[in-house]
Amino acid sequence: PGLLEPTSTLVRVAKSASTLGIAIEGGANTRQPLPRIVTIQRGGSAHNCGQLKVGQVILEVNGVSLRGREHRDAARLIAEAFKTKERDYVDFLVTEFNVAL
Amino acid sequence: SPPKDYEDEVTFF
Repeated sequence: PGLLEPTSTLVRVAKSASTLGIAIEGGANTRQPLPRIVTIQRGGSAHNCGQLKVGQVILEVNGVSLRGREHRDAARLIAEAFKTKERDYVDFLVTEFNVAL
Repeated sequence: SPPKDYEDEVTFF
């Protein structure tokens, strides 16, 4: 990719703890149109995974795009992805670049 | 209290 081209990374977070252990801000119709990770709590599944970082922007959850979803809608998708018993992991497509893709 | 600034909405999981 070119220098200014954002790169995305697929991170699979195993449900290794009772909480996901992240906080997000933003969503459609805000200054941060795609949700950004603002906290990773020690001991949560995301922290245990070791690949998610504060500042990453979440593009997709389990293959579902967060583009155009307002904060509560994006948050509901993430919460449901963690809650469902269909999978013992949550896939996040994230990018390091804070851009409106 | 005034309505929360939507821009500042943060959700913990």
